Amino acid sequence: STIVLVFEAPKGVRPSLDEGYKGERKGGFRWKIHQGKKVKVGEALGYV
Amino acid sequence: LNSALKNTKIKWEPIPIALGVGFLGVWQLYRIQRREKHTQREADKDEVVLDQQGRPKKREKIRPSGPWTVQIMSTLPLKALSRLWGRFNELDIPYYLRVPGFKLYSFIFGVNLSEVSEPDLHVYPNLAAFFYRTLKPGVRPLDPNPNAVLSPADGKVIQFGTIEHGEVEQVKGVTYSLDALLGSIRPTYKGPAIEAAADAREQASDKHTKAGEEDIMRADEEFAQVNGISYTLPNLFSGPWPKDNKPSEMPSDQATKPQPSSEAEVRADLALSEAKRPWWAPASAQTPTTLYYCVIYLAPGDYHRFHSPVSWVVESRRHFAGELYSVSPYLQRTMPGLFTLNERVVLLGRWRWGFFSYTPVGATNVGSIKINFDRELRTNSLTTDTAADRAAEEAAARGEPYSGFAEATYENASRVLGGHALKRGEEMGGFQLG
Repeated sequence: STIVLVFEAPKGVRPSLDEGYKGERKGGFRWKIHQGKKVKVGEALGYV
Repeated sequence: LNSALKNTKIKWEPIPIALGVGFLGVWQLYRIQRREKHTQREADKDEVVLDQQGRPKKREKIRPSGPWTVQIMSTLPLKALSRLWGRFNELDIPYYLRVPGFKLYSFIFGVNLSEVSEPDLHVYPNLAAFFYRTLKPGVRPLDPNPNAVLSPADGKVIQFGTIEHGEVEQVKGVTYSLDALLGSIRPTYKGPAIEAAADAREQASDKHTKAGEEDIMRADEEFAQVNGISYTLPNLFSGPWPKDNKPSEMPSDQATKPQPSSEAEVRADLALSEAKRPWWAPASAQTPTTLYYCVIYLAPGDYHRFHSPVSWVVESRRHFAGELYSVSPYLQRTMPGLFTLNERVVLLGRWRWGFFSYTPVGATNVGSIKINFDRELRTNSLTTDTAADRAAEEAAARGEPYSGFAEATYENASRVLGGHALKRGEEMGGFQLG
């Protein structure tokens, strides 16, 4: 059995070069998992 | 056998040329026939297919492409096998065999018996009951961060990422469209002014009046005009906003019981959303959003109940009565679009940041999907299969393509939220054997 989640979440904003932009978005949703990771109910998959 | 093997004389002879030519001819005919059938099926995809008596044909079983293992599997009556498997596992196990039997199962599939809520394994009469076990309170603590998206179940992360151009990546290089997985995601809801509509409904009498409905429709239109909303989200909504924004005519789930505690929490969470933006409306430039997806595989030994990952409102469910292929990581690698073929229940709704969907996908051994707040839902059932066939026939008779799912809404669950409220970590349902 499998569960598929599809959801909308903030993707973060690109800070300007003056703010130290290094190609990464600031804020937004961040995954805290990797492929093949075993997870348990209640464990965080990611954070907004 | 020994003497037969030793004494039988082996005589080698060349295969007659005519036989070889005949075989190749038959093979060629078979290939041509198969190709023609495939071409015909492609051509008839959006057309009404009639049989010799002029009646619409039943929906054709989709034959997936893939290696020989997949081809063999596609010929098996998987749903019937799944039901048989379910019945078999509901047979009571003799009392004294229960503990050794469940311990053997736990050893093979890695069940942690110390987490099981019922320490006395004799209590479980059969494997189906043990499979759908509950856990001790407190063994699955929720992540304290309120901004976390929680894991809905025990399992393994198969795939995750963002959705580009409306396509979900199943494995590297194999993708399927979001519409194929969830059905066409166009809003069938009453409209954007959720709060205004909710207030109007609160003020209106309990009886559903036409005048009240018209007020809500008018509020929706005004909201749309004022905000200049285009009603499309990139990569998600491909079509225009339906002009006849009528409420769904599908029967709502009367069995749904609103839970006041969940509702209050979900309302508080939704109140944090940006200017109370409805889930389908485009986000402002300050907080651009995108679609994320995550696929979690539950192994046979895992706890098979699933929970809500966030606080959200389920507005509708779509039941796709598909096939029941195994969803093992091997088949996920080898069978393209596996999740779009299997029987699944798509729950659609909204959360603080917009759209949210939750899709439990069935498999051969666990074909029954249970949703706690939807008592009308029946999965892996002969009745629903027949109903799906009938719906396909009716759609064909009307000259329309079959949507592939049966839909129900939960709008009666909560007048204020317009759906069933679920708080983070709340148990939603589970997978049962067969």
